[in-house]
Amino acid sequence: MAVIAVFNQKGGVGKTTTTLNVAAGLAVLGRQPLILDLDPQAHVSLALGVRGVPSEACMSGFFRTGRPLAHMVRPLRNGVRIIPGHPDLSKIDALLGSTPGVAGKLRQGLAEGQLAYAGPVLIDCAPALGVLSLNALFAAERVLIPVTADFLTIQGLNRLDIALKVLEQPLQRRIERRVVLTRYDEAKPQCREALATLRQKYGEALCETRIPDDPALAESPAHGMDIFAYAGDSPGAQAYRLLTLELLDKGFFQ
Amino acid sequence: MAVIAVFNQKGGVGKTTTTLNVAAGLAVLGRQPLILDLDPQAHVSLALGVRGVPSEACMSGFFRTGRPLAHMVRPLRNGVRIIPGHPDLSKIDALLGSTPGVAGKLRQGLAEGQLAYAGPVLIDCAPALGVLSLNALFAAERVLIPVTADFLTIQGLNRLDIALKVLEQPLQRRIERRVVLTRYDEAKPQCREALATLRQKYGEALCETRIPDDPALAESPAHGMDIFAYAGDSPGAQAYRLLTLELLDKGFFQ
Ligand SMILES: Nc1ncnc2c1ncn2[C@@H]1O[C@H](COP(=O)(O)OP(=O)(O)OP(=O)(O)O)[C@@H](O)[C@H]1O
Ligand SMILES: Nc1ncnc2c1ncn2[C@@H]1O[C@H](COP(=O)(O)OP(=O)(O)OP(=O)(O)O)[C@@H](O)[C@H]1O
Ligand SMILES: [Mg+2]
Ligand SMILES: [Mg+2]
Repeated sequence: MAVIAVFNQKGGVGKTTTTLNVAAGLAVLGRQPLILDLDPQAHVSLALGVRGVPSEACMSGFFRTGRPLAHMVRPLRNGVRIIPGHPDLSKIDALLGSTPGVAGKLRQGLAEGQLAYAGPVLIDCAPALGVLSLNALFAAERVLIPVTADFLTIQGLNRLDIALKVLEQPLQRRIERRVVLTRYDEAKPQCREALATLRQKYGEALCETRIPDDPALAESPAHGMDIFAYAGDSPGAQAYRLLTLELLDKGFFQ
Repeated sequence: MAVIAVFNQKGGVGKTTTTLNVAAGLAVLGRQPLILDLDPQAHVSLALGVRGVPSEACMSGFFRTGRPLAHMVRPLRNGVRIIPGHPDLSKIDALLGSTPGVAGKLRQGLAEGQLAYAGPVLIDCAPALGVLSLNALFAAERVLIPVTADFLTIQGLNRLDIALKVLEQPLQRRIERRVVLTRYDEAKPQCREALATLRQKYGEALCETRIPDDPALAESPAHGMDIFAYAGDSPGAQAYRLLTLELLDKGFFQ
């Protein structure tokens, strides 16, 4: 079971859109992915049409009462499974914030056989480096980092690199990371500049596939669908299909 | 002294871009605005070229040690003043999270004459409803809510409305709010639909001025400038000039 955190503390860079559509891309290939929604906005749950689930049957239930993860998995029509997010998650920081070892709770929950699971696990994170995202980063073997081609986002990556280095100390292992450019528009000079900067900074760790700016990607959540179900021939669907294959080829889901 | 929180828990909707450019718009009109940067990313500070300020001289210094706000105000060349943000702010949730009355700290700091200030105060918030944003909402008389025209963001407004209603109870007053559409593209059907939805939901509280999608707005922070200093004739500059005037006309900074 490979656990991947989809994280970037910068807001609005495409974390939810990437979690939704890479998971759906894996499901189309029969890989039976599981999404953990760790964002109090519960946006990836909403985008998959999962609404109104009581807090104790969501990821907040796991953090508050230690309910086994396996009891909360919901299979969906598109082949993706999910444990939904919930607004109650926003109380976890204040509730557990300074308890020692709190960052390892999810890692423990995944390890204790609570979730005898073979498929890849993708964790959608909130845009903050709080207790929830720390749990995701501790539990994950790898991190997928969506990035948009603008100054504030690219600057924020320096802080993210520092945060990951700090985490690698207690974990005693390297957290492999991959960066993927989203909302990329070849015609904009700012995008081409960002590509050059990121290639230099990340080399192999920058995904070859870039996700174009495609309105269909912003629309599919309104219909409770991933991009393949909503607009399978769109540029967005094509890009997420390629990204999923690229990540599989590179063993990112091993 | 009018205190305005620029808030939306959805990430990447233009909170920082709006704080930066409305403050600069006010400065151009001689109103001597003050920005409080309450985001651990410290993006509005970075966009104004304010870097490397030690934590005790930033908003984190106020929350950790109660240092008077008046001691940390930095005047900038463009007429804006700022108390910078700092990554240490991300520790405030865990540090103070469950202390009773913690949400009122900033309101108290502003009221205690720590900051004998006449101009409007604008608070840039992080994309999360944690202790920091609660402090901003408690301290503010009004909230400016940037919104992009997409399903996930529009959906998130329902949660924001609920959160503001909950806050109005202990405050015993109404928190006046204004919603402003950002990255608006008249040609996209999704944008026109969002405009109709928001007009119906918010009526007068929806700003007439809409901010267009203008790459210059994403570029100005790379030069440590607001849009007026960077590209004064751009569509983005024109829109933020109009927005500032509209808000002034409606008494939003009284
Ligand atoms: N490639 C794309 N083309 C067009 N729109 C996109 C694309 N990727 C994301 N979007 C839109 O941009 C907005 C931000 O994306 P998304 O919500 O996935 O980001 P996020 O990083 O998860 O945000 P948050 O920080 O709030 O969790 C959404 O409205 C989404 O629909
Ligand atoms: N009107 C606009 N036209 C073009 N680009 C814009 C516009 N408004 C914002 N942007 C760009 O979109 C990105 C998100 O904007 P910004 O960082 O201001 O949002 P935010 O809500 O402050 O994000 P966060 O949730 O991370 O704090 C930035 O790169 C910014 O430059
Ligand atoms: Mg998201
Ligand atoms: Mg911001």
